[in-house]
Amino acid sequence: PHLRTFGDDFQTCKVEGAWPLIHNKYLSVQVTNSPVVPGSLATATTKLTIIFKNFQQCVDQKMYHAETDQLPSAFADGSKNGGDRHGANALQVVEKVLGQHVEIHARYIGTTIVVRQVGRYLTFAVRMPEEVVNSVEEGDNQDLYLCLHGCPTNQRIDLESFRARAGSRTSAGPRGFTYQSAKAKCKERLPVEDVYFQSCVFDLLSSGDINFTMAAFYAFEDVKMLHSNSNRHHLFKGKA
Amino acid sequence: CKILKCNSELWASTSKTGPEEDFCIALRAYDNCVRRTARTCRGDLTYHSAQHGIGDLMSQHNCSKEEPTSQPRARTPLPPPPPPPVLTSQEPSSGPEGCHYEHSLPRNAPPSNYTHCGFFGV
Repeated sequence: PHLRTFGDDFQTCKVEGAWPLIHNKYLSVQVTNSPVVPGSLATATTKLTIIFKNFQQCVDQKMYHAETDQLPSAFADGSKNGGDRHGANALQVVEKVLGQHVEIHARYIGTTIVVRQVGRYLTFAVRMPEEVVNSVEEGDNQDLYLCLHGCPTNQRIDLESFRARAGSRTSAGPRGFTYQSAKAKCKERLPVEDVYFQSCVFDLLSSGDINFTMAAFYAFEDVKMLHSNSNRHHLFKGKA
Repeated sequence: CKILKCNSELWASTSKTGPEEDFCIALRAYDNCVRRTARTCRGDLTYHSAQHGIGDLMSQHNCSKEEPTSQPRARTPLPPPPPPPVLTSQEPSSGPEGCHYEHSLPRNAPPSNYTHCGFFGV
């Protein structure tokens, strides 16, 4: 999948299987990615688990788990907030669109998480204070946490060379889209040719699944809602 | 960051519901302990919550800041935790101020920087 890190680095990764996105003193987020089409390196997210750790007088430990076609509007124990403590409502699950869009507000750590199902796959977005991002547990080298350091080098896909190869072809690829028809489709939702647009083109060419137009579109909508610097909403690569 | 040690000392020193003066003495010792952790706990939410909560508890129990402090009492049963600070948050559903990130930061602290991470698509 495509990853925008806390440092606004943008990468496209293989990362098949279970990988940690975030792990600190207050919460952990893990995703599981599966191949989209047999024989392709491209994967997409099919499972997501978030653990909010017990926090003083505010909230009990809570787990949120989503899978394809199971986007619950509650934590795994059926509750929608942080438990029975005085500050329990500082952690809340809010269903925005049934089975498609959930927000989790963890006010005690200034954090908002958006989980969506688009087509058959999940998307994840978070807004978090730097202090929380950097609240590293002692002895934890944090190397593999994707949101913090990005994907390991051997797990990255070079979107630029993919684009160069796809652009030189005129016939439709194995998934039914030509480079030009994929661009035209993505332009309908993402008029600015930034990394979200490029991701959309990549996703259509590698999967043939038109739903991924919406995945890139909603990912950008989430950036607009969650990113604190409006000058950094669009990111550009290659042609910068 | 040794903030939890301060909490343990507070629990140990407030062994039973006693007169207000006893609670104030324990609270002042707790305040001193928390202050000593300021440098190492700078990025720790528990520290900032504690720092914020002490002032509220002091005023709730009419404690003076100038009076003596106590040492933790040995071999006493663990008391119930002190009452949560008074709810003054503008978002009442969030609970006490220690449970609201922005409100738990020191009053003169610079505004927090927020970061974003996103994961989507193929």
